[in-house]
This record gives sequence, structure tokens and C-alpha cells, in this order.
Amino acid sequence: PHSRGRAASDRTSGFLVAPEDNASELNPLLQLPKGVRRGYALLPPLLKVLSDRGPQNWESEVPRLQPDSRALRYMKRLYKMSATKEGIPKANKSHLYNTVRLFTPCSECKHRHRDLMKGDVHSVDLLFNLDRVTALEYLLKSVLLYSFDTSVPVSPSLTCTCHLSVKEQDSSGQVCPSIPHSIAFSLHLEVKKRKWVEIDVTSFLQPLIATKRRNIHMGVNFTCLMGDPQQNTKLENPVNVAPVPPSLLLYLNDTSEQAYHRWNSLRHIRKNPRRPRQRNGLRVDPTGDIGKEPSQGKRASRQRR
Amino acid sequence: DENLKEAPATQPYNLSEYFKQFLFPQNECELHNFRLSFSQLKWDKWIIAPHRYSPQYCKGDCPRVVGHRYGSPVHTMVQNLIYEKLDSSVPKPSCVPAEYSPLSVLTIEPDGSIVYKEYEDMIATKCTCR
Repeated sequence: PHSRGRAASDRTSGFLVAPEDNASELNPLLQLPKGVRRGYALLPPLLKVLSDRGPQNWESEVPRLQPDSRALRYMKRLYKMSATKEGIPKANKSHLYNTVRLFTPCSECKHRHRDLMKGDVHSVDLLFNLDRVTALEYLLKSVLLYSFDTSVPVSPSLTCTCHLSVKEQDSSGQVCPSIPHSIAFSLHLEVKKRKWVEIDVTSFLQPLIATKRRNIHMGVNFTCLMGDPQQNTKLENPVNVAPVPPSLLLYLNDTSEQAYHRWNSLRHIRKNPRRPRQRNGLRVDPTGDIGKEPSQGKRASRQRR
Repeated sequence: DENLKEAPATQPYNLSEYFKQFLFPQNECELHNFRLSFSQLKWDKWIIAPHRYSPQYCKGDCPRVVGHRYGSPVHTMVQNLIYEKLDSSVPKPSCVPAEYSPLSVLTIEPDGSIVYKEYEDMIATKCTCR
């Protein structure tokens, strides 16, 4: 019984934009011809198939590429932590995101070893295509996800240094290592079997993702030494733990009508536990801060109190 | 005696059934269970979780005096009056969902990336007459 449906259809493009529609999203002059079902073309895949425009339309939504099995295992684990078996989101105040996207690097990236005095430095070029991130999804956190498949026995504690640099693409689309924005991480980790290591790169990638960059190209140098500097054990011969190229994990806040906004309902339940929840037009700030209530809202709630 | 002769011979145990029709109209508007699995729709290749999904649905007749029972606005009774007294082409109030709960879905996108998304209003949790 909400009038929301109208608002959603009036809403400017903000849902998932299939690549061919990208141009119209990026360049408002290239608006879709009136005849084309705009609302349908911009829906996320699940809502697209639910609108049941015939199997030929959503066949294109069936994945053409199979995801990496480790990445799939990680996301299933994230699902179990975030939702019940029936799929109900857990009322977890700490998690502000309502969307998590995992991208594996494009296959054409090369994995290069360079032998240096200090042993192997694993360096790899990573190219992530972010076409699936919609215009209404705001970045809350981004993480490089390494999975250490330690089939070879390694020392229980490793100290790794990871050096990231972002590479701009020049107009011809060639990768030319301009003066890279680079950042170095040093992290100490206890590597157990099948260990996931999350490296927070939010501040590093924020500027690129905020400008809705479709492709992110970065170089990663990864060196691991045995031992633990805290225990001032001597860091000795490098360990040849060849980490699998990392995946890029984006924690996002989808502000579209169809996405679930827990803070709206949490806030609402706290204020009016009895009245059925209604949708207010409150816009949530992407950094997770809840926008201030409009002044008349305050007066009304004061009257109600 | 005459009255008794006319009165239908009802067995004592039917009395409770007999009165029930006044207390609880038959198939009144209420929430019904429905459970589906994405494999039935052949979507399980790209919808990884949940395996089963219970959207539920609302079905049943809206009693004439809906009032507080369904949280219906007064308009519902006005619409019912129009249908009964003035113009039967105006539809009776319908039994529809009043509240929903969200659903978390894990899917594989066409480019092979994986997305966890929480969708609003995917499970009906309460019915009303409108």
C-alpha cells in the first residue's frame, strides 16, 4: 500500500545499468528512446527476472563467467554471517552495508616474479572491472582479499609487506605506469590453513570509486618473510608463499528504493514501536551517518511526544 | 411446540459449529504460507543463497466491519458501503500485505563477480484490508 512504486519509476537512472546502457547513464543526452522499457532495463538481475519479461531477456543475465571457487567460498561465509538460513538479514547494528560486491581480477593480468637479493618479490598487475557497481551504490569500505593456500608447510608466523600502486590508463587504453599513487602495507599474520587476509584499501581506492571509475588498474608487490618483528625474532629467508592474486571486495550502501535500509527501520522501530513502518524520504548519507531529520519532522515528533 | 417442530433438528454437538459462522467468518483475510526453492525456477545456477524462500501471501474475505482488526483506514468501510449500497462495480476492499520483511540474496553476476544484496519488501509478514 506504499505509493513508493511511483517514486521508484520516476527515479532517475540509478539501478544497475547494463553496459550497453552505460552511455545513457553517463551522458544524460543519450537518454533511452521513449519506447524502450527504461524501468526494466535498469533493474538489478534478480528484480529483472522477477518482472518476468520472458526468458530471452534474462537469459543474458545468467552468468557467462564462473566465479573463482575460493571467492565463492568466502562470500558464502559472509552470507552466513549476515543472514539467517531463511535469508532474513541479521539485525546487526555494526554492519551498515546492504550490498557487498566481490570482483576477481581480469584473467589477462600477468603474474610476474622478480628475483631480488631479498628473495622473491611477487608482483602482479591487477585489473578490476567495476561495471556492475550502480550509480546509487556508495562505497563504505574496500578490501583486497588474499587467500593463502598453504599446501606447503610454512612457518606459523609471517611478516609480509605489500606495496600497492595505481596505474592510470592513458587515452589509448594502454597501461602506462604514470607516477603511481602508491601505498605500502606491512602486516604480520599467523598463516593457518586456508587463511584469508583482508587488506583495507578504502582510503586508497576511495577517490577512484567515488568518481565511478569503471576500471581500476593496480600493481601489487608482495613480499613475505618468516618471523615476527614484535617478538623481535630475526626476519629470515623469504618464504615462497605464492599468494593467489587477490580479489577486490567492496562494501556498499545501495540507496535505491529496492534495497533494504536497516537504519530507517531501526530508527523507526525505536521511535514508534506500535505504528506500522512507513517509508520516509530520508536520504542516508553514504558514509553511514544518518541525515538530520527535517525541522518540521522534529516539531511533529515533539508534538507526538 | 409448533416452534420446536419448525426449528431444524440440530444435534447438541453442532451448536458450536453453528455459532462459529457468526464469530469467525469463513476464510477471513489472513497470511498464508508459501515456500519456493530457486531450483524450481532453475535460477539456482546464479542465485547461490538462500536455497529456499518463503514470500508468503494474503488471501481471504474482508469482513464488513474491518476497523481496528486489520488497521484499516475508515476509507475501507466507505468503499465497502459503496459496493453494497450504491455501485457494485466498485470492488470490495481487498486482502493485501500491510508489512514486509527484507531478504538477503547471494548471486553471481553475468561478468562472474559475486554480489551479496539485501532487498526490501520481499516477504509479506502482515495482511490488511484496503
